[in-house]
Amino acid sequence: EKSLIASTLASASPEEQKIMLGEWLFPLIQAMNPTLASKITGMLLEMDNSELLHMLESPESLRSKVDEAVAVLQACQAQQEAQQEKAI
Amino acid sequence: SNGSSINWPPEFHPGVPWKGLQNIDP
Repeated sequence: EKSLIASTLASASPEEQKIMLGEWLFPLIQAMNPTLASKITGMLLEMDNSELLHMLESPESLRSKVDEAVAVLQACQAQQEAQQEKAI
Repeated sequence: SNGSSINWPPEFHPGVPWKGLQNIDP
């Protein structure tokens, strides 16, 4: 399955590669965090394709990246809320 | 003070064009 993923990616344009990786990662991320899945996927897609491939192959590394992404998103959200309170 | 971070990260939805693609150099 690994080589199938790699060879499918190799024949695609950089844009198509990101879309494919997103389509593959999204359901896995959704299973871990249904609420933030779309944001987490968007965030992870900013990483190198080779790292994204590694996450597809290793559920453990995917989980740790998803945890990191959730922490960043929550910190970001808290900051925005603090700024909004200041503005009011 | 800058509101640019509010739209970050670009959300990914299956079957929908992903906004983050604008940041990828061919």
